[in-house]
Amino acid sequence: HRTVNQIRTYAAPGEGAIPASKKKYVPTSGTYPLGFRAGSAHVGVKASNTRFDDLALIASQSPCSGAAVFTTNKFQAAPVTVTRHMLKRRSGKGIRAVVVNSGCANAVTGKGGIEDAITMGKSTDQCFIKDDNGEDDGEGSRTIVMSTGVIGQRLPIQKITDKIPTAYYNLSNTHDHWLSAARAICTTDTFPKLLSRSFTLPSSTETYHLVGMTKGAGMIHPNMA
Amino acid sequence: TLLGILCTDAPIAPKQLRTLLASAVTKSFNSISIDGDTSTNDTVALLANGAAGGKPIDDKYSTDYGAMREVLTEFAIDLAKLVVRDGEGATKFVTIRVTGAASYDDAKRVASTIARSPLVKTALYGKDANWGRILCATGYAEGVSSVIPEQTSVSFVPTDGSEELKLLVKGEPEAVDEERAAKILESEDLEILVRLSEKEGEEAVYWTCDFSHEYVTINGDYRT
Repeated sequence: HRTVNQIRTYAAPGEGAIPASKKKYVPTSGTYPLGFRAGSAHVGVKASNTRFDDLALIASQSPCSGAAVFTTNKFQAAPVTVTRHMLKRRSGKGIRAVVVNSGCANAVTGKGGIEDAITMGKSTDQCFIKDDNGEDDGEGSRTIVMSTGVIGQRLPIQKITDKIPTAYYNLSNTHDHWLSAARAICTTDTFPKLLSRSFTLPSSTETYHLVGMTKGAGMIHPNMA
Repeated sequence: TLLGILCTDAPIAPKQLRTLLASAVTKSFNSISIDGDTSTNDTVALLANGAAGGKPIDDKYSTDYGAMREVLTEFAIDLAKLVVRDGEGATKFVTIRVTGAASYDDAKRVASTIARSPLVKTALYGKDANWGRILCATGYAEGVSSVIPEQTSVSFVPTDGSEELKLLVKGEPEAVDEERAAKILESEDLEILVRLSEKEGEEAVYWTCDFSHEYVTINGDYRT
């Protein structure tokens, strides 16, 4: 520990103070894309996490195009399978949200894990259907589902679905909301990883925006397709 | 596990969104390694809602598509680098640049092999200019035909803009200034440059970190 001072735990994203040497990588402001909002909520996916948000929701106010790349590991986690099928079924159209839990990966959890991932997506969809006056486009789930954390354990799915509406009602486009969502997806990370940028394109006068959040500190050698 | 979520208010058709993301990921998230383990959950998603207006990007041969690809790739690289900066136990941020390869895939395979080598990573942690380990990893990169020992050179490139420190030139070891090597290796950021040939060829860049006692402590403590 003396050498790099990086004691880490899995349970609580944001629990530890950000190391002084890493603070420069955490933005204090940002410029975020129109029509996207971020929110988070505390579930306590890991029982030892009693305080910190571990559920993140990123949502578009209108249906949008969506695409994803996934691990090529043959033991693909349930949310990977469920999201891949969803994007294929919808041909990447009409996507509304990304819901992410940390603390449990929902990986190698069999058919029950698949059902849990589907339930996470459907519970998120319900929030949008309510706000869209009960209207649904009839093409199934519109939510990308992600999980990260411990492998081989079932999700506490009831606890998660109970808190999805909280994350939904917390949605906002402020910097603090984006940063809280970035923190909620962390596992052994020592700092939240969030970037935003403005740009233009040659054939238009509009200014566009990009936001990105990522997490990862160990088990990292991605080979996604 | 690596997770990534990217959102833009640019108008991009789903088909183009897929190819843009795949292209950006190849040179960013698929070009990093912390510990060589590929997770069961790695996912990067990109959403585009068109809320900022303008002409939709629906032609992969358009100038807008090309510009969007460039913006997205640079952005994804910056995000991917943050992951490496937070590698478990990491004390160093290491860029591995392989040039002069017969193909991009060859260059990337060599870079990836070096990035996964425990002996290279522990040498970096120990601040040891151990080009032998770098060369060894270069030599066993699978499926690469463009590695010719007599044409291969290895250098450390300091991040302060000063001249590279040549360790091996065309297969022949250089007399290394150990004091300068030690100074370069003291820095948190370091670039390893492997030239497979002096001829013009393909280049790949990979980002990794060192391998410390702390990595073992963190993962030895962890329980499923």
